[in-house]
Amino acid sequence: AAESGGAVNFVAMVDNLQGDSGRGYYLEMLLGTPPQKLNILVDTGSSNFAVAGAPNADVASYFDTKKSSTYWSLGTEVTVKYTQGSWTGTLGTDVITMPKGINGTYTINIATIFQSDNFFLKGVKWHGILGLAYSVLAKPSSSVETFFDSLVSQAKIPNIFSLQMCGAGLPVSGSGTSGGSLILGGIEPSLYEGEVWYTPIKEEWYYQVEILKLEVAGQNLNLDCREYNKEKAIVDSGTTLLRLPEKVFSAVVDAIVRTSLIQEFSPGFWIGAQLACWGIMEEPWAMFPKISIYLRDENSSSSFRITILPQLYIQPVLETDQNLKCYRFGISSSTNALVLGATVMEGFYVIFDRAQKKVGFALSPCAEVGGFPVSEIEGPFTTADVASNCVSTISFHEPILWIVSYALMSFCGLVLLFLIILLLLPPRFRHHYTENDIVNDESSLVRHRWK
Amino acid sequence: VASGRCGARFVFPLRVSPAVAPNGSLVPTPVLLKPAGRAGASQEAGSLAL
Repeated sequence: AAESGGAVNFVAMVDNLQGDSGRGYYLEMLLGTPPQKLNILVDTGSSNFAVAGAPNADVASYFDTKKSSTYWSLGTEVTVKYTQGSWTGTLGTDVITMPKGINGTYTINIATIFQSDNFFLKGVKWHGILGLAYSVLAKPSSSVETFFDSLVSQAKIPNIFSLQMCGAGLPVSGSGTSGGSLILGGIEPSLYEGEVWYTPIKEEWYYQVEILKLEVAGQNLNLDCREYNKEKAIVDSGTTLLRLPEKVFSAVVDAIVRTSLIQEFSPGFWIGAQLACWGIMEEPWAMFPKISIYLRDENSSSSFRITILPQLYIQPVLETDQNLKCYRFGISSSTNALVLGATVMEGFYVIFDRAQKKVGFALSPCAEVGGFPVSEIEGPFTTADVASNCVSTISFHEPILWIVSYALMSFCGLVLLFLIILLLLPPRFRHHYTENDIVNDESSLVRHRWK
Repeated sequence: VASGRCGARFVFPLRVSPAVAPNGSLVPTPVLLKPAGRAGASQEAGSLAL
């Protein structure tokens, strides 16, 4: 086992996750005093630690703060909105321990959720969320220390964690028995094979990376590389699918249709409205192509590629007819990001090296279906055919807010300009003519002549 | 064939033509079904997007 300074036992953390790509992977935690056992979803796409704090129809249990002698309410209300769903809770602090994590008890910020909308999905087996992204995304402000920052400072572990999700080829949203590992504080060598390839974190908010190129069946999509990073390209365990910007999604679907052996595939399948079902003895994967994603290497003049086989993006679902086995398309379109979600992450051991501001990918031994690997990683490749920077230097994190604020600023500027012009105009230009302005004996002209 | 196999709940017109694999054999054509319990027919249904 890899040890960090002899203090952290990574082997104890192997297989500490349960779940699946459809409903997420969760870690067991003990909260408060006496400890209350809760399952916590691992999400690298947000930064708050929050748990159900009140009974909810979709959640089997919740954190009862009244029963914890160590809970301390900060009295601040916080709302967090996700791509899907939102919650409102109260900020507080309490102690936690992780039966299959870092040994010890740590005091951390906890939001107890008292109201939520489409956040706890029916049938999920988790009761809270562990946001592992950077504090800049924490709500209500970045001054709320994140779970992992608290752990690093209190447990004195290295500022790095790694994630292996083992749901490849298993039904999405199934029984929740797939496993995985969240290694806090380092890298566990038994969880990967071959070399680790690192890509720089472009900006520390989400785990934002730079994607240079996409290939379907070895054919370059030939899009401007900025299309792949439109707004952001992130690594997010809290998203099930591989989400692609609309233009990229269309190009990928076109390429799959072109290269797959199935022609005139119903559009409903690609948008997720339909499942494709084959006879129980048939497997569809041989009909679909590989998809490769090129990421910028640490050495910026080279790149490496991660490849997912159809076993990862043509995903079996549980809804099987007697004689049919059904699959869904594990890629969707997005208006605001390219997201390397569970569809991709299940193929790799992913290392979030915050200390050195980089994300690593290595082959995961559990990414296999029927004894054959379903992911590949290769490099280095030259970046001579790609722009030197595929990520916009001006980052518009909230584009709609930016547009609204610019519009308001322009409007205020125009009003101000108009008022200044009015002020500068000589008084005679500002005179309003009325019926009383008719030249008569009372008029100023006559009055002046009389003078 | 689709309706016979799946019952009325899942009847959808099929627009899939048989294709030929490199070895010359016919590629099996899929039956397309609507996922049960997904009224919104959205890709995100049944998925996390946090």
